[in-house]
Amino acid sequence: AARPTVVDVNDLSSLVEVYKLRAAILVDLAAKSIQQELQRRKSQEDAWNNSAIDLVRASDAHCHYVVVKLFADKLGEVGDTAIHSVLSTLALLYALHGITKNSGDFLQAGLLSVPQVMQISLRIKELLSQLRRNAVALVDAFDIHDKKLNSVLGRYDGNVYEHMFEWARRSPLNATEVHESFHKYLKPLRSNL
Amino acid sequence: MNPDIARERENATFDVNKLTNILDGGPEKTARRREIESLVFSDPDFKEDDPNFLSRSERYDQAVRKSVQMILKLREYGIADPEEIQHYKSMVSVNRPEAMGLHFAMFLPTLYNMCDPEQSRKWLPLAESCQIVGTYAQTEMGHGTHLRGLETTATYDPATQEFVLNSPTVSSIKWWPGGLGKTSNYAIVLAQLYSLGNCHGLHAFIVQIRDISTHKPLPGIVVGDIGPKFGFHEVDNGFLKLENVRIPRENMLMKYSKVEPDGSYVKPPSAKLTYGTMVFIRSMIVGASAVALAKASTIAIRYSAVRHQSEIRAGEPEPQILDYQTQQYKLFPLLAMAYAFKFVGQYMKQTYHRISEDINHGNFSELPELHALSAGLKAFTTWETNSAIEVCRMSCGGHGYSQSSALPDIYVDFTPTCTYEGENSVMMLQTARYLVKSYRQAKAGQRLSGIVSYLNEAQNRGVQPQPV
Repeated sequence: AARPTVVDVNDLSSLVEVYKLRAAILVDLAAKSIQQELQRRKSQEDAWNNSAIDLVRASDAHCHYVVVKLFADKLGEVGDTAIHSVLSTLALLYALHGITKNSGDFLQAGLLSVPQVMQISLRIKELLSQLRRNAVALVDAFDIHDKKLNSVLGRYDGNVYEHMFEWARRSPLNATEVHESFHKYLKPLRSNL
Repeated sequence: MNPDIARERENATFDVNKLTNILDGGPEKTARRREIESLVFSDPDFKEDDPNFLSRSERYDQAVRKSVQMILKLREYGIADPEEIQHYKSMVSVNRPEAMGLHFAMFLPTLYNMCDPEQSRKWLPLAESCQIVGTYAQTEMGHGTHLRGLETTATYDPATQEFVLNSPTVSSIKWWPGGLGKTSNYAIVLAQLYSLGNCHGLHAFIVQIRDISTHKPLPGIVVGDIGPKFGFHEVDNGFLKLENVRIPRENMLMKYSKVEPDGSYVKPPSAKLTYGTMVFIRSMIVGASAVALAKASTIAIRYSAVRHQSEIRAGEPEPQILDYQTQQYKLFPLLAMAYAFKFVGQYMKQTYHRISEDINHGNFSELPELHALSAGLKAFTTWETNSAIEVCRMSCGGHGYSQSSALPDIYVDFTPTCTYEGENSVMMLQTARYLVKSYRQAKAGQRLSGIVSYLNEAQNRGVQPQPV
């Protein structure tokens, strides 16, 4: 097997590099697909269309690299230690989770080995339990007012069930204890059967 | 306060407010945002009946009432900053798309960008004071992302110095524009310009569609609502059929290209002019992905902290759902994605503002890269967010199916982002066009700049797919 790129799964900049290489390789593959089509005497337009799947994959990988890179860049601007730590955990989770979701790209390109992908899955589990205690605080930081969230399940005070019951009671169908359809249809049915 | 969620907050290891400031772009921005929100939430004029309990007509009526109140109060409070106006509007509409949305998001910006000075003097005061309420009619029943395929025609008649606008086929009927069906009395219509027997491609024309006082459709105008949809219930997405409607020559927006009285055509200085508007809107959509995902993950994670189900260790009380690894594996990567997209949205906004300065000084050099990047990021973030909202909804069990959770509405109001303002596959192919062009330049030894410069490195490093 080819010697895979040295990837430190705990080092975000190393992961940014791996995403960059994945994008570069997929762009290279897409460009070569067009080239092969042209060599089969296809027109420019048909060569392009016959490579569209590869082209979309290359763009997707390019955008994914940009998102991971911008997340890593943003961490450089965060001074507060505690916030830097929790955002670093999130960034690492986002990058590693993206690798597991697209592991075929990274393995096929020889950027990662199977043992490395296994190691990443283990690392993700650790990150999940690290984040557990900060999950609610991290969504609180979005600071979405209840009136904007407009959700009984997402209320800031967490009093979900009382308000869900109240909400249901206000539904128009509950405006009367007995809906008019009972007298119009259900009751006459009895006398007709 | 529910004791579970109170305990969650006690366990946090960081200052939530400081992180909010980072997401807003600084403490003063947080304070100002909260001030705007309280202006809306404390205002009795914006009190509304729960739209879930209203008919479509009642929802539309309530939305128009609130939009009118919003316009009056924006003026009263003197809120003029575009971002603050945008935030105020989203608070009033509770993030639900509303009937007059396109008047502000497309009609006015297009007039600012494409009217010549004389046209600006005529139309802007009318549009800014809502004497005329407009929409942006580009998409047709049979044509959307591929603009060159649009069929509506505008044929110049030098004898009367008028344009004759026409919908030649059923598939050319304008279809989908928000606010077109019942709200607007004007529309900016995109049509293929014909003059002296030549076709000059797509141009913008301002067309009156309803009488100013009676609001009845004008002769030659067939207009109405396209009927119920998956979401966007408050918006009267409409259809518009033009039957040889005559408009004065002055109604073609002529800041860049012109038709002289004799019918001769003056070309625009650059084909890239429309790029700017598209880049702006796509940057906004990246930001919208972050907002939608932040809302969905807030709901799913808070509810997962409150909800108890089943057991992890026999005999123990039912644990919080958030203690299950599978629930964490569903939700925490999406929470991370929400943060990632927040930062991408900030980057796109900053980059757009930086480059639009260049555009105003005639420097278009970075526009192609930004145009390609915004197309790709719009597709990437909306596809990811679309799937993520559905994961959040299903993570709430049965209650995620109730309208009271807000998750169905978040989904149905977000999912159109994957097909409007450029269908996502087409967007990805637009980005690919720029990537392949850059790749070929790198292969030819050219030094690349910007976010695609890694293609140079790849060439130097001889990055090849390795047999594993």
